[in-house]
Amino acid sequence: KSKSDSPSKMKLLKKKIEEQREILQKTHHNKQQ
Amino acid sequence: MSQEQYTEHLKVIVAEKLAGIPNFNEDIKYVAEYIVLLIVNGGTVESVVEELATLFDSVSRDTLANVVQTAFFALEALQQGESAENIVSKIRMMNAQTLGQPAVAQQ
Repeated sequence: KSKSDSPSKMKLLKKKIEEQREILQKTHHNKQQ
Repeated sequence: MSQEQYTEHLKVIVAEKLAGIPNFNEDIKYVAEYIVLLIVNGGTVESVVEELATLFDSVSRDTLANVVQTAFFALEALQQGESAENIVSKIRMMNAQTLGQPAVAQQ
């Protein structure tokens, strides 16, 4: 397999990062309440 | 140190570790951020490795496990007061050895 720096993989990674950021924000928000 | 500072330092450390993986062509900043987020959101070594393995099938599980394990060790070291610079320099030395380059000569 050649370089795996495909745009679709990067897009997926960014989407997953966004999901994890949301989880973190929710957890942080819940802790503050 | 705040949670945000720990995560920022951890991202730099994990990125440095990822830089030592031969032929790893992903954007290490994003990958490092993802690994750190998975960890701070309560992931375990196994669950994070599992997640990364689904994304980066060209990298061996052993290599991924080594990165994640290092991230956990680094977080522990940061919490015990070790500086991020110190941890990064240790990783650079290890990377240099792994990549077959001479480590920085000690006086």
